[in-house]
Amino acid sequence: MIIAIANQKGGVGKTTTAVNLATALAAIGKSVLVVDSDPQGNASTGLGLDRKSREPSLYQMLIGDAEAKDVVRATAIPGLSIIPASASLSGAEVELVDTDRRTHRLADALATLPVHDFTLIDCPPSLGLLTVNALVAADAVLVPLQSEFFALEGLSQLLGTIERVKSALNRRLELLGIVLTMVDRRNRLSDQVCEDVRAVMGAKVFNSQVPRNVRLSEAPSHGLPALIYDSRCAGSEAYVALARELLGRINAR
Amino acid sequence: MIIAIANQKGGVGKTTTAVNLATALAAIGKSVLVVDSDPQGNASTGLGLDRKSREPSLYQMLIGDAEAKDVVRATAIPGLSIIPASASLSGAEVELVDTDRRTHRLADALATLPVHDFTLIDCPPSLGLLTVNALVAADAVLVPLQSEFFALEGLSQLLGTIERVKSALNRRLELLGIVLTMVDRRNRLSDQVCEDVRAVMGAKVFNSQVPRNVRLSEAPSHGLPALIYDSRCAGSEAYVALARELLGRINAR
Ligand SMILES: Nc1ncnc2c1ncn2[C@@H]1O[C@H](COP(=O)(O)OP(=O)(O)OP(=O)(O)O)[C@@H](O)[C@H]1O
Ligand SMILES: Nc1ncnc2c1ncn2[C@@H]1O[C@H](COP(=O)(O)OP(=O)(O)OP(=O)(O)O)[C@@H](O)[C@H]1O
Ligand SMILES: [Mg+2]
Ligand SMILES: [Mg+2]
Repeated sequence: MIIAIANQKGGVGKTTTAVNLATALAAIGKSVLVVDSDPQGNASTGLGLDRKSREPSLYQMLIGDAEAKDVVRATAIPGLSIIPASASLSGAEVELVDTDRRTHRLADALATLPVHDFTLIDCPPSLGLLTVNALVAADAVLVPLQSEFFALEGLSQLLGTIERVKSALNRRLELLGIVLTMVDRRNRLSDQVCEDVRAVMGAKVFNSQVPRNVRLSEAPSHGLPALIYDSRCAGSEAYVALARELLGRINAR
Repeated sequence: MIIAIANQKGGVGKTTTAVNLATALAAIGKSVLVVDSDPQGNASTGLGLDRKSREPSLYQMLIGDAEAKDVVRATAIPGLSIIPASASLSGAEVELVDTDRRTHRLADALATLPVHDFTLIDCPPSLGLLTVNALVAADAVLVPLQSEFFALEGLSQLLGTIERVKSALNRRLELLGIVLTMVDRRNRLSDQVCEDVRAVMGAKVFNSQVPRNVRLSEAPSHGLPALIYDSRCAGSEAYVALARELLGRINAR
């Protein structure tokens, strides 16, 4: 199953979710591939890939200079591999505009790989060609949503884009659900946003939510997912619970 | 003076800085224009513009369907006006690729307006054509930097882009400085990042830093800058101090 982790609002926890959910699924014995489609390359950093040795990367795969099988790398986590991003990816959106099947480049390349149980695509904070490629390649979209006002405001724009891609480019695309991130029980605004989202989106909102937890933001500086850096912290436990709920929701479909 | 507020890392406080710094400068008697160049339109929301009545907006101005003077609106804050963003802006990057002077569209349009003391351009979280347009139109760049590891990692990519735009498209572009945001004294990682940034960037880092303060994230839900919503909160005071320091740095140049 291919899942795009997308939200055009910046800093809502897309990368943190991609890296830690992938690790939790691998820890349960699933074969997992992370695709880092953000030119910032934060997911590649979070999984310990040295910045200097990331090429060939997603960029070369999208423009056709490298086969997918030559770009996939193992990570330090058993069962978890990655297609890294490098800074060259920031030129891809302009370069792909006039190419053939510009919205299907990622889907076509991933189709040449052996199937993984899960492929998680970490999207950049925009609705441009890289995110559209992820939505075309995906079976479903998982939306991390920070419990803040600006994040809530952007949700309808994102849901509209998902619908447009579904009807024009990828019939099978479904909204898997919304995951509330950086939830702070002591903060009235955070509680209010969580309530508003559950009122509007109902069962599409995962029961598991990710609390604000500094260990989640410390882990990337060690090149490790939080599940490895500190498996007992609240953040890690939240992502393990999320992985379990995700499997439950998929089996129930 | 035209200042681009830019950082491709998402959620670092670009919009919060644009809205509150603009309000602080207007409160000191400066004439200020905010340009919302993020398709999410968060700066337009933060300054109280109703979502349904934002057109003609920056999009129409960039593609040549509207004059700049017909797009500028007053806000509820005396001395502060805005060029709003609407959802149509998300199509601009692809639509502008094959046009004339695609990197100078914003600069050309702003040149037709009467001069303001300050024009602040709120950029989206990417280094695409909208951000390049802002860097071409600007005299200087202000970089909000969240005191987190991923934000620090993206800084060199951003500084590289500023240098490239300066040498290829806009000779006068300068880095005005870096403003540390969401600083949390109690958090070791936050302190560590602040130390690292000051060690690397020296005097380019503003002395004024913005603490994590929930009032800053509550204000946009009321369509108000924090300076109006709660002028005595730590966030508002930080932006007033930032405005003073900015004026001091500009006068000293
Ligand atoms: N639950 C959490 N608690 C505390 N910090 C968090 C949490 N989730 C993420 N963070 C931190 O918040 C910042 C933003 O998260 P992250 O980078 O994962 O978001 P993103 O949506 O991928 O950002 P971008 O839009 O730039 O791609 C990072 O510094 C990360 O370490
Ligand atoms: N100093 C602060 N203290 C607490 N919350 C803050 C602070 N600054 C910004 N925020 C909140 O953090 C979130 C991210 O800030 P903001 O939207 O201004 O960042 P941005 O860089 O403009 O994001 P994007 O990359 O999506 O454009 C918002 O919900 C905002 O209200
Ligand atoms: Mg990310
Ligand atoms: Mg913003």
